[in-house]
Amino acid sequence: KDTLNVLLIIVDDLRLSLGCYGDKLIKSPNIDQLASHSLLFQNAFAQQAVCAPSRVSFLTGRRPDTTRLYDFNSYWRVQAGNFSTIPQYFKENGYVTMSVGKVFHPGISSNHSDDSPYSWSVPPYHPSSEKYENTKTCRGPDGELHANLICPVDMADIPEGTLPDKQSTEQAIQLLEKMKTSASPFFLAVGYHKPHIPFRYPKEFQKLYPLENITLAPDPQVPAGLPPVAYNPWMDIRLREDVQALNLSVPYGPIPVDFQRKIRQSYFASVSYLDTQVGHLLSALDDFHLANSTIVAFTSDHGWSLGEHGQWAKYSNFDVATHVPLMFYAPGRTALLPEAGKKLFPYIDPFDPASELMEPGQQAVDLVELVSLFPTLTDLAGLHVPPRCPIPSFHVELCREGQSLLKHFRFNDLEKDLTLRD
Amino acid sequence: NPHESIAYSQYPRPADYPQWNSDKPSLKDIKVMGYSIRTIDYRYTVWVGFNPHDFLANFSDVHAGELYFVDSDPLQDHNMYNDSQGGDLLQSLIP
Repeated sequence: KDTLNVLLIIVDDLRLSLGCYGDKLIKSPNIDQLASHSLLFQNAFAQQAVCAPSRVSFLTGRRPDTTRLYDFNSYWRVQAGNFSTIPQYFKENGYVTMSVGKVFHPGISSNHSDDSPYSWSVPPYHPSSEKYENTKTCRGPDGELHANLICPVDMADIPEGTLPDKQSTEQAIQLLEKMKTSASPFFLAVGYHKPHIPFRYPKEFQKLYPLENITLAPDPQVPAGLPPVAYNPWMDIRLREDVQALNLSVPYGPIPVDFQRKIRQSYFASVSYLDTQVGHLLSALDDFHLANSTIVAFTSDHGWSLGEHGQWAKYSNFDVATHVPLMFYAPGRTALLPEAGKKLFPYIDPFDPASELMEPGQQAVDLVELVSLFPTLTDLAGLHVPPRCPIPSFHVELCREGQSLLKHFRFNDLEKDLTLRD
Repeated sequence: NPHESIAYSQYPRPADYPQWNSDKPSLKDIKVMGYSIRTIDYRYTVWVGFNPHDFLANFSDVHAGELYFVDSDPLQDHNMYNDSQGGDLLQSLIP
């Protein structure tokens, strides 16, 4: 009865472009609201700035040199060792574990199965509209459909009339509704696709970021002292039709400044669209009276360069590519339990100018790593924290290379609030 | 003490110069690995030779280095690595 549920929200390619991380331009009221009830880590870093290696690393609690996955082409249980995952560990401890959207990277790196059946109690859900993500669904100025990088869409004009993240939110809410009366605790991981490219989002979100307000990156030139090996040539965005049309030189470009601002505008618009999805999901947690009994962890697999150092995308060791948002809401520990009838996570419309600035929650400045997610979630849920890994640990199925971050949670601050409240 | 906390990151490369597969090299094509130590005060990265067959990095085969100080260069635009070579600066940095 007292076992806490876990909702893990993983956002694809989300850098620190959030209000709660000090970005004054970004409208992310729902994620900021989560942060106001959470412990937010200001200095959290991914172990490798690319999807599959980062996700396998933090979901197994091992560093890339242990998972031996630096690309997309191997499954750690074959290539390195039969390492347990976070959901697998929760499943072995009596949780119903469920995956919605992009949690493991699809393909070989998760055995073409999202690591089922090891990690999940039920078959993972993938939104049906995902198959259109990289097809010609972007209406260009010529009125034709293209496969563009910048792709604001009219919902009535796209296949199935929906987008993957909308479908994922709907599915996750259905699962929460099912689990609210379950005798078993749940571990629900929801993986959102945006702001990963293409920037395909409901076009109204572009209005939140008028182009005249969008600046270039503060340091848009390739630094003189940057070793060539450290530079990533952002080949993926070059393959999109609207970028191809710019005839950019390889590897250094540059992208024309007006198009740089359009890329930045659409990344930010994608973040605000994602924020609405997180808002609907968290509001459902309240509606089903699960906010008092569910830990919420929010993070991303790595960041994204938006023109800094003359670079775009991830694929580097720069802070803009490795720095990630990381926050934990623990009921009654990072925030007082909501009084009867009050909501902790009421949905906030980013278009509502009245939505006021959020009070920040607890914050930690220490440097932490995504590889610490495994021990921290088990610690917060009251499970036995797996032992530290020996070196090497290929032969050890259950251990962790990161440290639990529980020492950063200052629960006593809350007790003061409690006495104040009383 | 926040100054003692460290985050490690790494990134693979197929060559010392940017090429079509530099962003996402397949394992067999990885020749260099960039290992980063990030603290509250700095980011120190060495790009070293890497053997994809035995998964071993060769730290005596340094292809390039980066060193950025967070306070004076938060955007990481001024690489101080070459200025720091040989001096006792690096010794003082090693945690």
